Formats: sequence, structure tokens, C-alpha cells
Amino acid sequence: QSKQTSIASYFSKV
Amino acid sequence: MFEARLGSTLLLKKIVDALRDMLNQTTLDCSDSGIQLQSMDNSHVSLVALSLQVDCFEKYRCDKNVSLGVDLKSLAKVLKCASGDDAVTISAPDKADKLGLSFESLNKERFADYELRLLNLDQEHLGIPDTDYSCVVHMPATEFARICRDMTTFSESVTIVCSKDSIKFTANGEMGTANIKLTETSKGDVSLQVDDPVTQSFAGRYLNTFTRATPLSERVKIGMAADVPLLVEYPIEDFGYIRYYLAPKVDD
Repeated sequence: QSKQTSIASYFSKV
Repeated sequence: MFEARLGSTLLLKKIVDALRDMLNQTTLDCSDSGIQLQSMDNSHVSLVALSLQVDCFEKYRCDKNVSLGVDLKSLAKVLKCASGDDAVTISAPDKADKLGLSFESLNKERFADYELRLLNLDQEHLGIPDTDYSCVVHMPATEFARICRDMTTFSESVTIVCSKDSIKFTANGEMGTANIKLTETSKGDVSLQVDDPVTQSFAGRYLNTFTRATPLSERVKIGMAADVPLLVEYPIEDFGYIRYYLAPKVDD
């Protein structure tokens, strides 16, 4: 079973 | 004052079509280096980044950085009023609450002006680092679109296995299994540069959404590396790009 990750967790906020 | 003239409305139509299945509203960030856009989809799984450099435009003027919030459905409706071969000028004065769109026919005998209400959007920006993708694959954009369409017939989840000599797409669902493998072609329309093999799984419906950009470019570039989002990039003529980033699925 795989789970979808969020794109925001890979890129930092600027 | 911001003013930018594109020789072809068709290009703008294609750009809006490439965005509007993913986004309802977005902000165009205009500066003296061109127009940029960055938005996540509503579920924050994918991100799209658009760049149109000044050289894209027949005329370009941006006295002061301006962010223009637009509703893409409304913009698409305005663009429907124009011919693909019309020239289009988009404009906004400083502190604008409306975006101006002027269309001029090829024979310069018909001029149409529209105003589109701008939106005050509170958009967060993410810093996208320069990534060395250990797998970089180029292929015809229509081939990638066809693969994504075929994969999602089988399963919601698509696994991409990129190795030294091939890129393989797999979808495994109730109906059965689909596998499509591409190797480098002798005529060079599929090319692979692989330093380290990568296997990742993605939600197929996002991949399908990205392929709305297919009319913008003959070629698509796919970048993959361990533990980073997938990159799907469509060049826009010689002066811009639309890049989609998709977060991978991870084992629970």
C-alpha cells in the first residue's frame, strides 16, 4: 500500500 | 504600467489549456524579465511553474513588478472570443483591478478589447531547488500523453522504472496489468541519460493532467531522482517552459 505525499514537503516556502 | 504583446493568441490559449485542468485561479508574476507563474493544485500534490521570458513577446514593458490574479476559466472565455492567429496584448496599469486584453486580427482590420476582473489571491511561493536528476528522459510529447492515457485505463497508480537502457511504465489494477517500455531510438526521438536507476510511483491522474500541455511542444523532458518529485517539462518555443512537479507515492 502506498501513500500520496504532498509537494509542499519537498520544496521550502519562500 | 505592464504591457506585453504576443504575436499569436494561439500560444496563450495553449498555455491556459495547459493550466486550467489543474488550477482554477492563479497569479501571473510580471517583472522586467518576463512573466512567471507558480501554483500548487488544490490538493497540494503537484506544482506547476511557467516562465515566459521577454523574448517571447513582440513588445514587452513592465515598469514595476506586478502580480495579476486571474480566474483561468474566465480568461479562457475571453480567449475563446479571439482567433488563434490574432495578436494579443495584455496590459494592466499599476495597482490595476482589471486586466486588459486586446486582440488585433492578422490583416489589422479588426480590433477587440476586453477587460477581465483581477482577483486578490494570497499565494504562497515555494523555492524550487536546482536538482541534478539521476534520470533524464526526452521523448515526443504525444508519446508521453499516449502512455499516460493508456496507463490510467488500468490503474490509478503508475510506476515508472528508469534504468540505463529503458524507461518502463507499469499500471496494475483490477482489470489487469499494463507495461510500456521505451528504449533509446535510433532516430533519437527517445533519449535516456541515466546515472542511477530510479523506481517511483505516481498518481496517474496528475500525469494525465500534465499532458494537457502537449500542444505546446513536440518534446517533453522527464526528470527523476530518488526522494524528489518527478519533473515533467515542456519547452515553450525557445523562450520559456512549463514545468510540472509531482510528489511521488511512498510505501505506507
